[in-house]
Amino acid sequence: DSLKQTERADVPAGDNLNPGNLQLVSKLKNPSGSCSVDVGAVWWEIAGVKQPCIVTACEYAVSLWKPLGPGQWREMYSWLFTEVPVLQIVSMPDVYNLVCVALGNLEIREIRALLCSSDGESEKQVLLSSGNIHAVLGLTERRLVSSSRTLCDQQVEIITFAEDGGSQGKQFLMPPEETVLTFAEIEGMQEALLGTTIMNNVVMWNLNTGQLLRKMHVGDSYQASICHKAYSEMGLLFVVLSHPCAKERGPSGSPVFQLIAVNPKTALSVDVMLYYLPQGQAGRFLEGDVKDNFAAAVLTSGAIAIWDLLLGHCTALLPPISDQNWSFVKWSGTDSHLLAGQKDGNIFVY
Amino acid sequence: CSQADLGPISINWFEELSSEAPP
Repeated sequence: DSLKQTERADVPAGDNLNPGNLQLVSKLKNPSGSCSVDVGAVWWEIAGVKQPCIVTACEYAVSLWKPLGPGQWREMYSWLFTEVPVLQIVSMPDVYNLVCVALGNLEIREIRALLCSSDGESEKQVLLSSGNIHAVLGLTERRLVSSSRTLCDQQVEIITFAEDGGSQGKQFLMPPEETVLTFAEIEGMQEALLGTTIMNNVVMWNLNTGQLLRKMHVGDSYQASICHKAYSEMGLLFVVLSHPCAKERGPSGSPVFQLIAVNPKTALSVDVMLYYLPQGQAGRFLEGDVKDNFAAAVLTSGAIAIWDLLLGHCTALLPPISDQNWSFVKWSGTDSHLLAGQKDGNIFVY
Repeated sequence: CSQADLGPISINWFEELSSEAPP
């Protein structure tokens, strides 16, 4: 049914929205004086028990916070970087006792695994990859995919690493001609990988063989789309995209997220659902995260908006707190929390 | 839009594309 028309679901007026669906459960303050850049969640074994921990990243420090009690967190480990600043935390779907981070200035120069020593007494870090890296994604089964540019061409490689962060193997995928911007796994298909390119194509690989299977153009309405989630159903591929480069246009603006259906056999695609801001709200996508049926985005207005992808409309709007715009937002991979951060180091857990 | 816009659909698209694509 969802393919019969491009839905423009009922959009509640902005003043009906509030963060009521979101309950603030705790807040933590990154003590580092440098600018906060990212947040994430990871399972970490502490005294023989795996616990859902929070990872915060500032420009020159990454910290692991363990839960102390309701609403309370204690900084347990801190990895420091003196030369190259941290750009992002790279979430690894099924890994514990290890955090991956991307370091660089405008572009990623290094990807490192952050761990602690076997006695748990000291932090350590392992260099996994270096170069002019454009895109990186943590995959299931301790794999990490990245694309990088050399003088002549583009390399797309998969690193498999061991529990101690050491590299176990490297595999190259056939690179497309265009620069890859983002990667996404296809849910339930560990042998398949998607990427989006700078020319607004979705490309697909077979991870077992390294073959580049398809290049599928997904329209000229938006450039440089980001792929957040993909799943295959009944012979079609459903892909959730966002559009950081979309211009604000028309009375409703541009959609922040978009669900498309692609036929991999023909490379033809159609819009299934467009996810707009509530009426009266301005802004476009800055950065965001999708988990299960929920999408969250930091907007240029400084607010965070949340969509139920099945209902089709925005279900919560989180305005800036204490006159501080939101900078980044992530769904926790360890529980049902939303992690929202501000540049000054405040992290709010909803 | 209808499924006709997307052309013929195959449930085994991944295997079929893998057998057609250059190694």
